[in-house]
Amino acid sequence: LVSASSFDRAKVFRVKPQNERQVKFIKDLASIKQLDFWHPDSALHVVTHMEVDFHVSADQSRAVQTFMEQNRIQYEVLLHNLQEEIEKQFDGKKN
Amino acid sequence: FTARHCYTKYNSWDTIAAWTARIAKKYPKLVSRIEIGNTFEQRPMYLLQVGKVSGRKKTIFMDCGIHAREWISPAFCQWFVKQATRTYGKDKTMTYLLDNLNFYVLPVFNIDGYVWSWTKDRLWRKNRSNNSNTDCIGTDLNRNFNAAWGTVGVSDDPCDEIYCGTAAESEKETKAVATFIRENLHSIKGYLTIHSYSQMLLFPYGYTSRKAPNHDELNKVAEEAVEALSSMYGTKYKYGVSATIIYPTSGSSDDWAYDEGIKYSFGFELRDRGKYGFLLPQSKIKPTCKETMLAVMHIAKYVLNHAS
Repeated sequence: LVSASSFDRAKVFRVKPQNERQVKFIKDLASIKQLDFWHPDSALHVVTHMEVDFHVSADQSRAVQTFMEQNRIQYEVLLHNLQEEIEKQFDGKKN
Repeated sequence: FTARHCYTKYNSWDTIAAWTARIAKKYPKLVSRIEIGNTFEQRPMYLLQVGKVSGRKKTIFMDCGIHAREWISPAFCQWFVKQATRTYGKDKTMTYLLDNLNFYVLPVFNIDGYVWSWTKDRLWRKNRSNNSNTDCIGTDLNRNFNAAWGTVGVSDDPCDEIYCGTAAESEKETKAVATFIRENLHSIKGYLTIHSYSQMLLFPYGYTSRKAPNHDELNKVAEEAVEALSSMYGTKYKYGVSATIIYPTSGSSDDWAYDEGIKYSFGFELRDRGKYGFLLPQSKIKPTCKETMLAVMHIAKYVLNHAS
């Protein structure tokens, strides 16, 4: 068993804040939504022009996406369904 | 006990623990297993000493898996030991290194967290202690070392992923590693800590913008190590001072090791740059480890020839 927690439809977003306003937006977003920062380790470290990767659960990802769009934050979805990626780590072989 | 270890798969802690016993038994002249302490959940912490048994030798300490979810990191430590044992006496460089240098290899630093990442939450990062007297579990072990502890790039909220603990070395795992290193400082000339992801080779400092006294030398060694790494598959790595290349943080193990007097202290962030992040597929273990070996071997040769 790889993961008892389900990451079904959880997503990983990548954002590259272009200015201080966008940095503040990410930090504010992290204070109201559960963002699991993959890079950097925490919202604390986010600065302009840094690639920021964070994981958001399935039930919050729609809202997070909407917030980013409303605030004209450009983002990329790095991983669309974390559970699938977790399973794919093993490249189809049973471990 | 007799099962063959698979180095191109991710292995659970039980498998790794059994492997540490087996490899030490199989190569008694080259590998010995040392128990350096216990984790919060009372698991023994095993360290492998790798190198030809002889008199006083310089040593390099290398740890993997300080962050539970960075699975490629323990995979590298296992790969390193495999290469050392299988190529000793065959490969000239490895033989020269192991004849003249010892490696202390800690295959999994954050064992409880690693077990948790296999059984309950693949994306768990911290250890599993509840020292904070809150409902939140875990301390970030790479914020828990006594290097400007608690001052920059950390959180004092136990619920945060970068919670630094109640004090420097408050965690049993940190204490065990720090104590072992302190007790062996006379021989330890190099320190390597293996993380993922981002593809970077970092050196002190993270807690200050001040340059390390041998900054230029560290920069040169890092440049050459990255060049060696890239020569295999063209993987691009950044290198430089942690505080500027990544971000300022205090309490990290490489800064601490440096300040303890280990003047060749480096942190690796292995593959990749975000395509898979912490979920690097098993098929990437072999190429990642092969290229990383080149960088580690370069650093080891440098330390052997230049550390006083």
